Amino acid sequence: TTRSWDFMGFPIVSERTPLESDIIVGMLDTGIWPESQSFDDQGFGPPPAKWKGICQSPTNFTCNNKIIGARYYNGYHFLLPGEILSPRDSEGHGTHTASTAAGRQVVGANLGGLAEGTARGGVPSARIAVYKICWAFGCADANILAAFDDAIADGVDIISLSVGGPFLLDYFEDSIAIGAFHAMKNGILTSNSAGNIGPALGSIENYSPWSLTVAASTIDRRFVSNVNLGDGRTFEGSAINTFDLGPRMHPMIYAGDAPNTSAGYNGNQSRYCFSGSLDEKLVRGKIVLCDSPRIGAVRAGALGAILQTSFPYIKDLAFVVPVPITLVEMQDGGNITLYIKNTSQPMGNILKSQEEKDPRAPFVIFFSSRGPNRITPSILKPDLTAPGVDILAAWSPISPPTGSPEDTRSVTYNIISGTSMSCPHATGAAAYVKSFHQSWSPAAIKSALMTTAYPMDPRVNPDTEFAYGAGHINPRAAVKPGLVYDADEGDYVRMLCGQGYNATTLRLLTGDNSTCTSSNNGTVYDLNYPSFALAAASGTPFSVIFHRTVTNVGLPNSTYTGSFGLLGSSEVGLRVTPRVLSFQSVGQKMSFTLTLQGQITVRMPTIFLTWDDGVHKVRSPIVVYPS
Amino acid sequence: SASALERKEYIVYMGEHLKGVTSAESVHFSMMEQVVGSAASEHLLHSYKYSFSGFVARLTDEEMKTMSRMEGVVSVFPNRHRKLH
Repeated sequence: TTRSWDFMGFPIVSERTPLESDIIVGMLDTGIWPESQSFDDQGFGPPPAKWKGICQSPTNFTCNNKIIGARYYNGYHFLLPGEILSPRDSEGHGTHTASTAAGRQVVGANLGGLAEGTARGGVPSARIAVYKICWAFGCADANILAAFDDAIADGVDIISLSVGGPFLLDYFEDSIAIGAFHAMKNGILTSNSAGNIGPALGSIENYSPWSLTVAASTIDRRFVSNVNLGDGRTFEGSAINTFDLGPRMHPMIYAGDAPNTSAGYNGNQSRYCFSGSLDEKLVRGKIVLCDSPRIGAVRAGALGAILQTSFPYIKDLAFVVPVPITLVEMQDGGNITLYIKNTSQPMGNILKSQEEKDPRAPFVIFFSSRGPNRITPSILKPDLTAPGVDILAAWSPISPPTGSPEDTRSVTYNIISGTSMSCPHATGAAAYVKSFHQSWSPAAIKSALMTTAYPMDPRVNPDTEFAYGAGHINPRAAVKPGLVYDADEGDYVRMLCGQGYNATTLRLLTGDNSTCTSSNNGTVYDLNYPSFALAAASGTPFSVIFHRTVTNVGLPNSTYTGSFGLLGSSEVGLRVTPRVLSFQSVGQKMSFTLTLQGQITVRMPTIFLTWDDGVHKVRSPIVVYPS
Repeated sequence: SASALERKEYIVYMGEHLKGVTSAESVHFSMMEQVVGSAASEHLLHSYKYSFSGFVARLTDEEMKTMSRMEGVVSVFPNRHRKLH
């Protein structure tokens, strides 16, 4: 976060409202490290009056005026070594996400001197309520639901949940979707991570229409840990390597030349650096070149290791390493191998990481789960993208930054990647919007974030909207979206009718006499969603009408004109009716239809519907793809 | 078979709060009694009672099927474990 918020045009000095300190962000995660500077409560007043939660503090855990609530849910599971039966975070993940969403400003935050800057959450003045649901065994559905049950009743404003599973579940057999549904009913938006099993299409793990699904993209900061050779050449390596081996060169050896023969290994085996395959006497104190990304050389006493990898995304993200290690591409590894083989006393060094500017940013990282939504193909998922690659945020000092037993460091800030990291950025942005518009519904906040998102470049994101949804979050613009696509519980119920849910189930969900009738059946296309998706049978002509209603939240007298932005040529006919929406008051609603006609065999190029009043651009992606 | 008698943790999801009911826990317990009998209190693990209705219970396969057919039940699904992202 020392770079991510600035990168998206949300500087430290941004417009704030005093009501930000009334916002309560509910973090469902691994707990929190309350002594972190990011959660210092100096300057904070008592919790807002609406707060009804508790601080569950068995031993050695206390809340403050920043962390106003904390609970833990262990179910009936045994603790593993190192785990703590309290809201205290022994893992680090929950501390990281909480500080990203709502941590206060901490000047000079860094990991071993890297990524140094002012760490901060999206809403530094907001309060945090912690619900520890995840343990070493994972995050049980029973715990997730218990946390939603409490958080909604406690009075949180936004819920952030960066977990999931590779299960394709009906919405009401999915604990996260169920919890988010009841949160929505109570005016609380749930921000969810999209999942980390991309880039396969259809790999989204959280896809309910009432939650905000967040993909992960890069920022313009990347870490390199280069290799210097004795002959003066330098090769780029990828790692977040905080270790400095000094200015002098160190002896090098190829792992294939150091087999542990006494254990029965030969050079063809030791070159991959499996643990135990290397001769400790030959590698001790040297830099070892390995033919695979394994850390057996370091376990054998090497000073450091250069790991060759054919992993195609090596330049897209870097991992914190527990010892002096860097990853190099196979071609560079081949050149380093030749140097070692052809030099009588090969020497080299692995340099401490440096930060470089990445001109390709932002692009959606390979691991971020992709759409389409396999449960409701006509609801585009993910909804948007946010920074989730190499993010520095607060950490639990009892958890090694790499989780590796070789790692003896204790750090208060760490750099990690995942849609877990992008989700709390969106949570923070949603909380920021809510701080200005406390009466807005979850759908309105979500709409504001989606329709004001920065466009992403499809040339570096071949999966386009299935990777980034509406685009990259832009918190400052989201506060003034102009128009919002609002929706309430009734709108989602109508959508569920179209999805085939019967009246009996819907009445249980809503607690009222909701029913599916001929007028509200088959209306998935008509959910007032801020994006448009159509899964069309390949080669079959279609004609589909989407109904939408926009609410004016901008200037009282404003006239919006609808237009289509098209990147590439399209076989699909588009019509918006009416093309002009004239508002006379704030809060006024106007409806329009979007008609799509045509026939496709491949995915339609990116198209946007934009409503423009000269001040605001309210942009929604339109995605038509073969079902 | 032994596996059919083995109890596993399930979530019984019942949707919105039960209107006019003073104690969700007693409703959940009563449902468990009907399905599990005298061991209901032993196998009813947790009640959701503030923001929606449902409970966590240890059930056999047969009990799970019976429970899923009961009035007021939206779904019964296993207590799966998710992972951090």
